[in-house]
Amino acid sequence: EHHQTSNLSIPPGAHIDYTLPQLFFYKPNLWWPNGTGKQSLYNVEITVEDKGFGESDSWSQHFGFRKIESSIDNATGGRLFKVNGQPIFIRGGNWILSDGLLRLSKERYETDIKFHTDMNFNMIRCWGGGLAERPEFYHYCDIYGLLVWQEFWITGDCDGRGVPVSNPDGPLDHGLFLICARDTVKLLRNHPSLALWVGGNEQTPPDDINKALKNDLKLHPLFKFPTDTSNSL
Amino acid sequence: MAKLGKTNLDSGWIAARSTEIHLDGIQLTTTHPPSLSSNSSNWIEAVVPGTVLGTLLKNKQIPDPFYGLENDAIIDIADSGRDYYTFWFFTTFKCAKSANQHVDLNFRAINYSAEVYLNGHKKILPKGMFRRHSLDITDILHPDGNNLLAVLVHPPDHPGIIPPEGGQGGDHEIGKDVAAQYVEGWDWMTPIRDRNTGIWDEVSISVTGPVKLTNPHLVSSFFDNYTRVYLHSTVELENRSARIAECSLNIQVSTELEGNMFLI
Repeated sequence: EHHQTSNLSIPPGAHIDYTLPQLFFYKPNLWWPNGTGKQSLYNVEITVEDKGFGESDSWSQHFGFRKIESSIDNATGGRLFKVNGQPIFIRGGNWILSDGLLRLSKERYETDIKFHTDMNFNMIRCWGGGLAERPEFYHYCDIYGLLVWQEFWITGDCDGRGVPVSNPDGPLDHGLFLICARDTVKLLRNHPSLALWVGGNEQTPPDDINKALKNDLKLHPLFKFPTDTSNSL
Repeated sequence: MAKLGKTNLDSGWIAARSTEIHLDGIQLTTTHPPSLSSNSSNWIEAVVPGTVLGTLLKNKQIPDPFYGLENDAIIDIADSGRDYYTFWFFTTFKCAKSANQHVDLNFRAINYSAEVYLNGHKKILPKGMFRRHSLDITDILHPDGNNLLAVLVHPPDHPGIIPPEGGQGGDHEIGKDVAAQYVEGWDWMTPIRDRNTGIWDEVSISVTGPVKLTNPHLVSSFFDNYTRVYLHSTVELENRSARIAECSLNIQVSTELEGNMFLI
């Protein structure tokens, strides 16, 4: 049941979105954050074959089955995270970036991320004044079980607060900001460690950007999880 | 026939300051390809992926900013002007594709904008530090398979000026661009003199057949207390041929047992 083929015709020059029939799994191994359980990962491989040519393109990535929810807890006013229905006590740290000259490598990322795991962290918060972290960063967070809080590129100091108040309407080109945000989401969205997208640091993005991000990032109705998971599909 | 899939271009790059090169990108990638050998060369060995400062440090043209007060010895872009940190990056690569194959040149991130020249053809990479660029270069590859690539990388539009007292985000000008803001300095960090200008993430060539697969989206949904789980997958497909593509799309989910043993 973990292998499936679909046939389709694509007109010349067309660029389409195609959703494959869903794959059913019975009691798959779930992905858990560091200290809560195993970081079970599956290798997902998608290939497209053209009848006239043969294999035309392929893509593969590690994937973890997990359900991450978070909401503001009325009792504490803090954000409560749940993974696979279990509340998680967050032990997290701030992350700016690995190197100020952007000398980023898989080896460096693995060392940095494993260090956080060894410190018994289970979350890393990527600060809005730094980078949208790279797939290699997320790959090792997937492997070592570090949830990632990824901020977009807005900070209080540079976008509407600070002394003197600066750039009250954020970056000059809001369309460019959203192009970068959407492309970053497409680059990173399949990593099980990605737990939360956040508009910025100590500041919400300008209203139009904030609305667009919330709209783009809301969960597709098909995946709106019932409050408990007993409902049948 | 070129091998299908992605090949990173992460070696053999050279670089030069734009103000020291008096050729344009078309000449660099046709009649006057640069090299390190010619003694009058202003070209130096480059670090790609990396930033301009990373390349200058590798060639010992700046002190290492991470030691002592060395960062003060490196001229800030506010004082030098943007051109001083506007750099050419050049490399060559082989790619002998066959009929029906398509080739893309991919930049996973560039800071902040760039002009790409390949075998005398110019393409503009739009602004933004956090976006991928993918150029279909199928029709401009060299017939003999030897290709010349030059990239002129420009710094952020608003690099800002660092006030004498420093502070979080300097004069905050960098906030006008879509780029990392820490580079103007923060309470825990001195300013980065080139504002992280450069080809800072991987560059690759990808070879496909007539149909290209991009941006898969995997979502899982859970029922019956996580015992019944569904994997939903969406992909973008592009048919770059002039005929209808009759395709089969395969998805395979496996867990690696150990070594090369896979359970499907």
